[in-house]
Amino acid sequence: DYIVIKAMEDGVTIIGLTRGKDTKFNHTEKLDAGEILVAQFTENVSAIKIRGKAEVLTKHGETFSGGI
Amino acid sequence: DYIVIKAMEDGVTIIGLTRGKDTKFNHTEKLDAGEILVAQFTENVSAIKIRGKAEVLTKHGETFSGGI
Amino acid sequence: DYIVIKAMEDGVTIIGLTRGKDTKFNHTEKLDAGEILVAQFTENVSAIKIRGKAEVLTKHGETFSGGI
Amino acid sequence: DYIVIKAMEDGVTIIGLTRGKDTKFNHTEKLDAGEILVAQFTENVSAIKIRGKAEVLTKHGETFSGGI
Amino acid sequence: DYIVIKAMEDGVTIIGLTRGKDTKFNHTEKLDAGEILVAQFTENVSAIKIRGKAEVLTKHGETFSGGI
Amino acid sequence: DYIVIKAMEDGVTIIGLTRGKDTKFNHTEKLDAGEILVAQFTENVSAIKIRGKAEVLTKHGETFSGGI
Amino acid sequence: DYIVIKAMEDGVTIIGLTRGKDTKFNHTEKLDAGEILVAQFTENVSAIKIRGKAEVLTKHGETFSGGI
Amino acid sequence: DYIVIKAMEDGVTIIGLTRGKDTKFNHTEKLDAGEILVAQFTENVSAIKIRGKAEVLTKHGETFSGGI
Amino acid sequence: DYIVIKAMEDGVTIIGLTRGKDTKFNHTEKLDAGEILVAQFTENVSAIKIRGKAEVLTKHGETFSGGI
Amino acid sequence: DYIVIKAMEDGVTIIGLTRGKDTKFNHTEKLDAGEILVAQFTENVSAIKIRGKAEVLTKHGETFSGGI
Amino acid sequence: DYIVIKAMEDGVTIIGLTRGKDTKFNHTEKLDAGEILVAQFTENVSAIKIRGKAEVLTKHGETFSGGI
Ligand SMILES: N[C@@H](Cc1c[nH]c2ccccc12)C(=O)O
Ligand SMILES: N[C@@H](Cc1c[nH]c2ccccc12)C(=O)O
Ligand SMILES: N[C@@H](Cc1c[nH]c2ccccc12)C(=O)O
Ligand SMILES: N[C@@H](Cc1c[nH]c2ccccc12)C(=O)O
Ligand SMILES: N[C@@H](Cc1c[nH]c2ccccc12)C(=O)O
Ligand SMILES: N[C@@H](Cc1c[nH]c2ccccc12)C(=O)O
Ligand SMILES: N[C@@H](Cc1c[nH]c2ccccc12)C(=O)O
Ligand SMILES: N[C@@H](Cc1c[nH]c2ccccc12)C(=O)O
Ligand SMILES: N[C@@H](Cc1c[nH]c2ccccc12)C(=O)O
Ligand SMILES: N[C@@H](Cc1c[nH]c2ccccc12)C(=O)O
Ligand SMILES: N[C@@H](Cc1c[nH]c2ccccc12)C(=O)O
Repeated sequence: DYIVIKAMEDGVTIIGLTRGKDTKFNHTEKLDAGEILVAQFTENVSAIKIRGKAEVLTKHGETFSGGI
Repeated sequence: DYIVIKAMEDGVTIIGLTRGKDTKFNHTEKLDAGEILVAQFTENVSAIKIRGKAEVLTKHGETFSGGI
Repeated sequence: DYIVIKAMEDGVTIIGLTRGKDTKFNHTEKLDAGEILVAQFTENVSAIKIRGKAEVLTKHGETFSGGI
Repeated sequence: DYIVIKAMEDGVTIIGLTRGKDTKFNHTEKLDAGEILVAQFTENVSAIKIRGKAEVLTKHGETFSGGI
Repeated sequence: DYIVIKAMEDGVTIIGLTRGKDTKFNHTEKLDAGEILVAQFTENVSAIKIRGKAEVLTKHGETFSGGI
Repeated sequence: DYIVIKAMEDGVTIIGLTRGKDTKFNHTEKLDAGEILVAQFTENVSAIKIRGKAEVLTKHGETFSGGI
Repeated sequence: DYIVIKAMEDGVTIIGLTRGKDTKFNHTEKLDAGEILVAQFTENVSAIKIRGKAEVLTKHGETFSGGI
Repeated sequence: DYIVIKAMEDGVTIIGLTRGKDTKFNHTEKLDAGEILVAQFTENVSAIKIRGKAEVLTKHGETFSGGI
Repeated sequence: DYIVIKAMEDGVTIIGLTRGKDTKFNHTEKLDAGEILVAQFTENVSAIKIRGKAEVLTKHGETFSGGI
Repeated sequence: DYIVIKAMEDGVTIIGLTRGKDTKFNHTEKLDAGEILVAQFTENVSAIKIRGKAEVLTKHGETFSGGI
Repeated sequence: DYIVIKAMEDGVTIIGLTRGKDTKFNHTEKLDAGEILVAQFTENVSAIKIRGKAEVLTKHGETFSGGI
């Protein structure tokens, strides 16, 4: 399983939350406008948080973060 | 298996309920308007509760929390 | 396998029935209007009972509890 | 595998029949109108019998018990 | 794998035939009109015989017993 | 894997042929008009022969025995 | 995996060819017009040859033997 | 995995090529017009060659050998 | 996994490239016009090269070699 | 699981991010306009970052990097 | 998993990149116009790079390398 995130502005952050009893920030990947990150769920990451304007593609369809 | 939650207002809370005999709050993730959380079911989380206005995408389709 | 329950009124209850020879109430989760619970079947829960007005999404389609 | 049963009247009964050489009543769950039970097949239940008026959703489609 | 049988008249019988070298009647479940049985194939049942008027739903579609 | 056979006349026979080096008649199930047999392939049966008028539902579609 | 063969004339033969280094006739099943054989691939049969007029249903669709 | 070959003329040959480092003729099956062979890939056969006019059904669709 | 190759002219060659650190010609199968080869990927072959005019069917659709 | 990246300009970079607790640049592959990289997720790469103008094909559909 | 590459001009190169911590050129296969390579991902190859004009078929659809 992976998801696709395309930054629609600079400074989009994609945060991997740790798997396990505790939920902390495992890693934060910063994207500039136009950059794409394709990220899997892994042994270390069981939740992914997205901040900023981005296009997000998952198996449940497409949605857009930011801009409410 | 994962679900996708996009906050449509500030202060949306996503609560992971513990797997096992007991059902307690394992972790609460707060989202501000526009933020997206993509969260798996895990060894520690077997139910997820969503409060506040959000778009929720799962394998059974799309639905919206809040605003009744 | 998981199901999605969205409360359409306050006081909706979602009851996890115990897996095994005996069938008892394992846990009751209360939802207020608009709240959503996404709940898996687990080692401890092999049947889920829903009381009150709610939208219920499963792999067999959508149905509504309450209001007959 | 699970099935979804929505009671369309009070007093609907859902009977889990025991898995194994013998077939007995393992557990009877009573539903009032509007209540929903989502029930798996399990180590203890290999057949489910439904009495009374209910909507029944399975992987083979939708059908209605009662009312012939 | 399971099949769904809805009795369209009283006295419908659903017979589980034994798995193994011999084929005997393992269990006979009687249904009254409107009652539904959802029955799996199991370690003990590898063939199911249906007598009387019933709606039968399987992965190969819908068919009706009785009434020729 | 299972197939569905609905007898369209009395005296339809469904023969389970033995699995293994030899191919013999393992069991013959007789159906009267309207009766349905839902039969799996098993450790003992690797081929099924159908005589008489019947509706036969398999994963490859529907066909009818008898009546040429 | 199984295939469905419906004889459209008397004397249709269905030959199971042996699995393994050698390819011999393992078993020949004769069908009269209207009879149906539903046959699996097995530990002993890895190829099936059909002679005479018959309807043949497989996962790759329907075709007819004989009659060229 | 299996493929279906229907001979459209006499003398169609279906050659099983050996699995392993070497590629030799493992077995040649001759078909007369109208005859059908349904053949699996096996421990001994990892490629199948078809000569003469035949209809060939595989998971990638239908095609015809011979007659260029 | 297998692919289907139908030669549209004489002298079509299908080359199995060796699996492993080295990539060499494992086997070359020559086809005359109209002949069909259905070839699996195997322990020894992890890439297949096709020269000459042929119809090539794979899980990704149909394409034609030769003739540019 | 793999994704397909086609560079629509020179200097497109595809960065494999390391699997594990740490997230570093494992490898950077540079593509010139028109070049295509088809890359799997692996034991060493659990996230892929794309910079520059490219067409990106994944199981969630098509999207384009660069050019915002 | 495999992909299909059809060269639309001479001199198309298909480079297998090594699986593992390091990413090097494992093997380069040259194709002339019209030639087709069907290549799997393997123990040794976890990314494939394509240079020159070619038609590329993958599970994510069709795309063309070269010619920007
Ligand atoms: N540490 C949590 C992270 C998590 C995953 N899914 C969640 C849903 C809700 C809250 C937290 C989570 C876990 O692995 O279980
Ligand atoms: N602790 C429970 C949480 C749970 C999962 N699904 C449920 C459905 C209903 C009630 C509770 C639950 C369990 O793991 O089983
Ligand atoms: N304790 C039962 C609960 C149950 C699951 N499915 C059912 C269907 C009918 C009645 C009870 C049940 C069991 O695990 O088997
Ligand atoms: N005790 C039986 C219950 C059963 C399951 N499927 C059936 C079909 C017909 C009759 C009985 C059954 C068993 O586990 O096998
Ligand atoms: N005892 C038989 C019952 C059976 C299953 N499928 C059949 C088909 C035909 C005849 C008998 C059967 C068996 O388990 O194999
Ligand atoms: N005894 C044979 C029965 C059989 C299965 N499929 C067949 C096809 C053709 C002829 C015989 C068979 C076997 O198990 O293999
Ligand atoms: N004995 C052969 C039979 C066979 C299966 N598929 C084939 C295709 C072609 C020729 C022979 C065969 C085997 O098991 O492999
Ligand atoms: N002996 C070869 C046969 C083969 C299978 N697929 C091929 C493709 C091309 C050439 C040969 C083959 C093998 O098992 O690998
Ligand atoms: N020997 C190589 C052959 C190969 C498979 N797929 C490839 C893609 C590109 C280049 C070579 C290959 C291997 O098994 O890995
Ligand atoms: N090192 C991380 C890389 C990663 C994968 N998916 C992610 C999502 C968000 C942030 C980091 C990641 C891991 O393997 O888990
Ligand atoms: N050596 C790398 C090659 C690779 C696969 N997918 C990638 C994506 C990006 C960069 C490198 C790669 C690995 O096996 O992991």
